[in-house]
Amino acid sequence: AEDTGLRVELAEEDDCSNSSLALRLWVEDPKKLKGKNKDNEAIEFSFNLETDTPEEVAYEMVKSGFFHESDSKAVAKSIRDRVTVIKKTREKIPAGC
Amino acid sequence: SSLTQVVHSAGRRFIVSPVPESRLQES
Repeated sequence: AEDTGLRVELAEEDDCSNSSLALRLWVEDPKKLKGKNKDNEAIEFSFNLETDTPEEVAYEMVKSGFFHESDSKAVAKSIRDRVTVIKKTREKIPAGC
Repeated sequence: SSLTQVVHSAGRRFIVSPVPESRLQES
């Protein structure tokens, strides 16, 4: 996966039972982003695997002032990559984590 | 560490906190 300069991780342990995830995103390499942002702050948010989309969350972050609009795609991609990994992990593990 | 809460108009809550030093070093 292309390095966006952003890091997204689970903010809480995934118990695999909930469709809602707690994720945390922060800037790892500010040089890879086009806009100005704070690289010492992490943003924690919930992401519902069934109803939310990475683009929607990225848009909300841009509108909330965390990122510049030009970085919206990078933010969405970072979230999507992490969510994809989490979904694949859940598929591999039998019921219950 | 200080926490700041930002609520988007769509209702999603963003909680801002400092990135722990250890995570910055890892990356």
